[in-house]
Amino acid sequence: PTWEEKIFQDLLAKQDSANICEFAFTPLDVLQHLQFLWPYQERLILWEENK
Amino acid sequence: PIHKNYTITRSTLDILYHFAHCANFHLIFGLNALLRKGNGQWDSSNAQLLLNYTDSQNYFMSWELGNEPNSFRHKSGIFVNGSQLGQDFLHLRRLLDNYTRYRNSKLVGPDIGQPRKKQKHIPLMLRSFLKSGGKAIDSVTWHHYYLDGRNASRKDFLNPDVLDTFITLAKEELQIVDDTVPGKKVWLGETSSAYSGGVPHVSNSYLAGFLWLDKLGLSAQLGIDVVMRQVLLGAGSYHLVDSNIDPLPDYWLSLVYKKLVGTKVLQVNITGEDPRKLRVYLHCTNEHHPKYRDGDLTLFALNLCNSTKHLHLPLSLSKKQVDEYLLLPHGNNILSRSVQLNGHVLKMLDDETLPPLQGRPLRPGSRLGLPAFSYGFYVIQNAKSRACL
Repeated sequence: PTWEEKIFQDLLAKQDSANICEFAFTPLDVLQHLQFLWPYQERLILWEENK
Repeated sequence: PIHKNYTITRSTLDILYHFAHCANFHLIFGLNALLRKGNGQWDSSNAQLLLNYTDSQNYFMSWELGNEPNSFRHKSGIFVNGSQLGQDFLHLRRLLDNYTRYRNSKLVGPDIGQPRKKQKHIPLMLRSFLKSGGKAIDSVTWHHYYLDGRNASRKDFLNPDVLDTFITLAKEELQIVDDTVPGKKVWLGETSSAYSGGVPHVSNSYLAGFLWLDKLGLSAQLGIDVVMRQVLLGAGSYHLVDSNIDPLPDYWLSLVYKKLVGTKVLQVNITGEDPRKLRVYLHCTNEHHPKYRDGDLTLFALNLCNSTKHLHLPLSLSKKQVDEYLLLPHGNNILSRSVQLNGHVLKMLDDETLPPLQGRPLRPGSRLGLPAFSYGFYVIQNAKSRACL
């Protein structure tokens, strides 16, 4: 798993499986990291689509 | 090979599955069709690892194998002909049959691209795929885009000739399926307004709704039961929600469609106007809508003319109570990313709550007025349509 997946995996593991869909908490540092990555990923996806 | 290797981990799958499951979506997972043995046959060993894992986690899901196989050579340097791909699907079906959980799971494909003028091999490939492996699949999937996002213009979104191209292409697909595997369902496995990420500043605006709503209407009319939209969230401009997860016009349009439009399709004709520029569709109303009853009708219409048009219902329906759901761009700007329903701008009430979608009751006997370049829905209550009872 990537760093952010690992964090989610740990959080999911702690969650009661019956209430897994109640899970709504995203750690701020994960959010910020994903938002930081997104502009680059968006360009990459578009570049691949255009190819 | 222009694509870099990408590894999907168990964590990726877990997060993806839970996202779909918690949103009440059914996940269809596309397996890698480009892992091949020396003799050209699909190498299923990686798929087996993945199936073992999803089975162990009790994930109930459906399957695809490969994406747009007509472009395999162009994208990856690997050529797979239709007949071989059909055999690969039979192989996957046998593999799924080994798992109690997946014995009845759906397998759909081949997610073929749409035929274009200079690409005669695409219909040939689909035909040979279906002859070879048609019995392995539950539905035939194909992909459709009206335009190339890099050179399309906003005028294309209001051009009835562009809208009608879908009919020709869909009929070609349906004919091939009818010739080779008659009775097999046909789905749109991926579709949007324009490929290459959509048309910037257009595919995410009110204007994009003309292509989207017309495609939903035509697909239903032609018997295409499932339409999968490219894309919920992603790169380019054809997404349904923006990067802040705020809905864009096509999201609101899809939501109103889902709430009001049922799955039974009725025939409708108009007189006095060019039916290519004033496009009208009629369905039974969604039977799950709390306000409406069996027998009610939902009409939806697109006005591609530059002036207001009025629809008169036939005499048998003219005295019925009609609820109007008129969608217009915010600020009278057809390229707006906000949309109004009956004069109210649609926006989320909070991070998780959609606003109520309220119809405007029209006086019985009223004409249905559609302003220039607009679309809307009309629920005809107490219509007691026999087809809808």
